[in-house]
Amino acid sequence: DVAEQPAPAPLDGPTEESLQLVSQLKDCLSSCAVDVSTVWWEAAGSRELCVVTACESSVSLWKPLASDCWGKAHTWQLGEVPVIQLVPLPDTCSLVCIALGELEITEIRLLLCSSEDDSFRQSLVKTGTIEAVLGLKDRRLVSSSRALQEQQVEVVWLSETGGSKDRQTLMPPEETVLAFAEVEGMRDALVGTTAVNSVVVWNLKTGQLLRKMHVGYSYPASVCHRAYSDSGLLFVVLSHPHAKESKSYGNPAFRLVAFNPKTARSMGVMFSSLPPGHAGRQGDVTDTSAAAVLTSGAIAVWDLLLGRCTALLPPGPAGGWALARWATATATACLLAGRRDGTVCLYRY
Amino acid sequence: CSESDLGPISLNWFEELSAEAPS
Repeated sequence: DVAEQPAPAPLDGPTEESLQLVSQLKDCLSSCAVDVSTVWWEAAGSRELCVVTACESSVSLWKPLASDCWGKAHTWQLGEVPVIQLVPLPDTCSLVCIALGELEITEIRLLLCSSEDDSFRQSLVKTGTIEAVLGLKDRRLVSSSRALQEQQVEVVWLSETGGSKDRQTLMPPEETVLAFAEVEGMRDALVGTTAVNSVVVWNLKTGQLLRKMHVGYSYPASVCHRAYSDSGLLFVVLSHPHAKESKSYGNPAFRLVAFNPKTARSMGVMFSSLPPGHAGRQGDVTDTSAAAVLTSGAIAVWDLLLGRCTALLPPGPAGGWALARWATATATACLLAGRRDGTVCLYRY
Repeated sequence: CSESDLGPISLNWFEELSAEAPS
């Protein structure tokens, strides 16, 4: 039996020691980095792990050069609608997915290089008032969108050429879905978190809404990041961007919660809180590690199974950090830390 | 986590809920 653990005090002054700077890249033309990600890219028969940086009006692909340097291979110029975020597509090569919009997402596009004539192209996948989007394994994309009073939750199968091969509608819950997470190891299971603090579970094959389970009002607007099933329980990593500070738990950032899908009962397993004196966070999770940008301009890294803050990257002389993303599809954990001026630092964790 | 806290646990929860849920 495991009870929810209050987070131990962070290590005695966690520093960047557990983060090793590998390389950094700087987009001289950019002054407005909005997101950063990694993608496997195939060219001339070889496959390389590349970095993707997004500004409001363009997205750039960076290929590895000798001695930990990066060279810009291509920049896609976008239209008038600004880029809001990059949408990683797990297990996918030579395909970049982006979400565009003003305050909310209104377009999802794919960026690619045509195999026919080696020309870099972009294609439109979806338009609408889109609340949440997530790339799934096997070149699938799930999104929730609103039209009038109706909510649509849809899975799109993407083709290698940047089109959509097929679409399936999932049964929507009554409340708005704000985030999705694949259930690892279960190809047909998907979870989502809603605007009224529920975790919902779908069967992706049939489109059925299987269960709605309440998270609790202490954690408003919880966001799911990762989910896996073990021993008949569904474990979900949630972040709590708006949770209130409490005496026993401090300022909660991430929780690992075990749900019994059969009874819809839940139990907190592990709890990670912000370092003392810090507030605000925008987080990203990979495996058992979480990272978040704090309002102080620092980046905090947690071990979610220990519930402990393991590293703190302070804001540098060039200014505070603005982005923290885990690189996808790398053998070892790699953190991408970005500043608004377009500088991206790669840290091995 | 124990059954006393979370209720009866089933290893086949996904298949069982799929069989019960409206399609």
